[in-house]
Amino acid sequence: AAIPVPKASCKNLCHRHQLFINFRDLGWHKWIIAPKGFMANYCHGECPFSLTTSLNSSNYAFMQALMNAVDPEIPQAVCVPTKLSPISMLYQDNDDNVILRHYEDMVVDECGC
Amino acid sequence: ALGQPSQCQEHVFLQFLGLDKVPSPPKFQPVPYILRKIIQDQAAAPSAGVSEDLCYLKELGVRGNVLRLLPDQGFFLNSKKHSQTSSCLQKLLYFNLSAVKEKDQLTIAQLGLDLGPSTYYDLGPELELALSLVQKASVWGKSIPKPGKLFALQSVPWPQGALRFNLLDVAKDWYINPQKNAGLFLEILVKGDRDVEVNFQLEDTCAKLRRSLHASLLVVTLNPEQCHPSSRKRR
Repeated sequence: AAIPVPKASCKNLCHRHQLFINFRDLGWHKWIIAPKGFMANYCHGECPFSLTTSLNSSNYAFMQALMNAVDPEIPQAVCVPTKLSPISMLYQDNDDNVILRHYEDMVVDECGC
Repeated sequence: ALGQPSQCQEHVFLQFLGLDKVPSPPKFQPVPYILRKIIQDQAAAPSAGVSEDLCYLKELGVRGNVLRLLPDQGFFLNSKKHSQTSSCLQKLLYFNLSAVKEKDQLTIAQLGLDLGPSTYYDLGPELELALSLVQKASVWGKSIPKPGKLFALQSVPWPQGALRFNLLDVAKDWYINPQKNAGLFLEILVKGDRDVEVNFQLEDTCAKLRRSLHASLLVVTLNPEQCHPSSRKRR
């Protein structure tokens, strides 16, 4: 069967967007000592079938996009983080303990379908 | 205007951080040099941590993924004058280890004593510092506890010149048997007989010392669920 041509324009394709988490916005600056915030980023955009091979896609995304093309009831593949990195946070708890802890998967480095 | 996350959403994330509720400290505690350095190094090179093992602290040379600085919750005791020595300062040091979770493995427990500027080092041999383990919780009170095991003074070079003691074995024991944690007995002694004028100066020094003394316990723990033995090798 013929596969429909995707309508997504380049700027709507799955890619990484900047997102700065400012702890002051959350009211957490009262107990998080450092950092004051960090660039966490997020993934957003479409994953059309014709581009799943070039959008850092998983094989599964390729198959889902293929199925979406033949049956629109199947949702399109989704744009998700494919590479994340950690940050360290320094904060104070209710017992006045100062704690430094590493947290994995806090920053989106790359996105894919 | 920005909205606020719901309490439920916030609670879920706080649990992820290892907290039961939103902390509300009246003021920030002093942050030791080593913690500041780790954070500053990471801020300077945010991508540097990506390829490194999160569970190895190169600054301290040990495995661990959580560093806690526990404040001293002890209190001062009235000093006694002995025949040849007089006590400049006596204090019970107490650290609450309850924040350390069951599955955590202790890899560092380091007592830090900051005596303030120009005290211990300037007076040299005239002051002696003794640190001992308090054996039983029943001694807590106004009376001076009977000191148990005496620690040798272990001072290591440090940018701020504070005194450091390795309490790893002691902290492990406290962690396994919390009822044994009756704290530590710290005493700073003045040696020998002195004339009135020198005694007056020393009293002034001791008063300053009481005001400036700051004790804390740096605890590093490793959570095996978050730190797999093979993670370093794999990376």
